[in-house]
Amino acid sequence: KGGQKSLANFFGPP
Amino acid sequence: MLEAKLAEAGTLKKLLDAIKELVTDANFECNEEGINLQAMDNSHVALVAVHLEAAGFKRYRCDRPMPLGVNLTSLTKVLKCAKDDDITTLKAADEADVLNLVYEAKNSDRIAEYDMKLMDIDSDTLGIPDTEYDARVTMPSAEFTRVVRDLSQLGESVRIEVSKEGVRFASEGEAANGSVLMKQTDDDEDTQAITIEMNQHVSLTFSLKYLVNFSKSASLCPRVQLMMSNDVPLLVAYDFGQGYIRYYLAPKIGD
Repeated sequence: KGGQKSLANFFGPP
Repeated sequence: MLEAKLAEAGTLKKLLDAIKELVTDANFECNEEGINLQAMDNSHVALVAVHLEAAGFKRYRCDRPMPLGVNLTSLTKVLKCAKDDDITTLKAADEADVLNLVYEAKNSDRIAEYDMKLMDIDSDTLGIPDTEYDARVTMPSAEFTRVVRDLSQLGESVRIEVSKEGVRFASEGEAANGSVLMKQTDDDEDTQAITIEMNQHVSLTFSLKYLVNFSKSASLCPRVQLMMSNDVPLLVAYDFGQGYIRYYLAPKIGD
C-alpha cells in the first residue's frame, strides 16, 4: 500500500 | 483592541464544527482586514485556512494585529451557549488573556456574556505557494459530502480522477470496491451543476477520513471547489459570502 505524504513535502516556511 | 460583531452566532458555530476535528488549538489572527486562522492537523497531512472579512461583520474594529490563541474545544462549549440567531460580539483588549463573547437575542432582551481564557500557541505557519491547478471541479457541497461518506464505508482511501468524462471517485476496500462518476452538467448556472475545468488529466489518492472531515463545511456553503494537480496537495475550497474556508490535503503516494 502507498504511503501518506506530509504537507511539509510541499509547503515551506512563509 | 478587537471588537467584532457578527449578525448570527450560527456562522461561528458552523465554522467551529468544520475545523474542530482537525485542530485542537489555533491562533485567530486578527487585523484590520478581518480574522484569519491557519492550522495543520497533528500529523501534518491536512491544513485548514479560514478567512473572515471585516466587511462581513455588522461592526468590526481591530486597532493592531493580534493573535488570539484559542482552544477550540473551549470555544465550542462557549458557543453552544448561544442560539444560532443571536447577535454575537467578540471582544479582546490588547495583550489580553481573555476573549469576551456577548450574545444578544434577536427578539428579546436577553443578553448573555461569557469570558474565555486565551492561550499562547506556538503555531508553525506555512507558506502556501500560488498554484495553477490542472483541474478544477465545482459541485454541490452536499454531493461531495455524500460521495466521501459513502466511500468511507468501504475503504480508507479514495482515488479522484478528473478527465473529460467527468470526475470519478473510487475506493477499494477489503470487502467491497466502489466508484462514483459525476459527469459535467450542461447548465452551469444551476446550483446543482457540476463544472469541470481541466488542462490535463489528473489522478490522485487521498485519505477519506480527512475528506469526510472537510465535507462538514457543507453547512456553510452550497458549493464546493476541488482544485487538483498531479502530485500536489488537493485544495478543497468553500467560499461563503463573508469569507472562506480552505483545506489542503497531502496526497498518498503510489502502491
